Amino acid sequence: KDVPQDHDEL
Amino acid sequence: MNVFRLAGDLTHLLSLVVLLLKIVATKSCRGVSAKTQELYAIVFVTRYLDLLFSFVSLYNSVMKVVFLGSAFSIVYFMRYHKVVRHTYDRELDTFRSSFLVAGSMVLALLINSKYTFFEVLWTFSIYLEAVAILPQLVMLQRTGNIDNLTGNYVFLLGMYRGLYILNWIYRYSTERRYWQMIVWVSGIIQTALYADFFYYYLKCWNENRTLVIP
Repeated sequence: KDVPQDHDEL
Repeated sequence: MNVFRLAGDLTHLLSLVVLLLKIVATKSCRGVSAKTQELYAIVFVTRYLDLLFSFVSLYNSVMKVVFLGSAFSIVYFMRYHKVVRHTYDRELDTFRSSFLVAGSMVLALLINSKYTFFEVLWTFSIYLEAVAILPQLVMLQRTGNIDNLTGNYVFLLGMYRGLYILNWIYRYSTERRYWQMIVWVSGIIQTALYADFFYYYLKCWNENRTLVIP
């Protein structure tokens, strides 16, 4: 999958 | 946010408190790798650039600022504090950390999910964090008796990574669109690096003696 990842972790 | 993620973040925070406490209370950074601490400062700067343009939650933003602040405080104490800097074991901290930075940057340019400036830097921070503990682990092997606070600091860091893996498993099984292969693979490698340390830490703890890494 090449969907950009959500950066919701630290 | 789930209980594993929260516990992981709090463990991470606690590890930094333990390290700062050791440095401030004992006025010494004996056994602590400045190279690892500088790598963490680079990790936080490159990952948390998004403080400037993206907002996830107040919790996230506050934690990012705290992590950045603590990383720079630790580096400041180790490199510039008039007393503490003399306790830094330079000759035991010889890992070539520049190779880790270069390798992570090359990998981030090759493998990322979006070829943009901020995404590549973010990916670089994920790869660099995975290996940033190596100078510290090598230094522990060279230091004779490891004091409790330094041992606990590394133990808490390893716990934090383990809890993040549980967080990913939980999220994968409860969220519909949750997939972050780069973070997972890097995180599993990062956690695996602690296996040896954990073995000796628990062994020494069980036998009630000072931590020594053979």
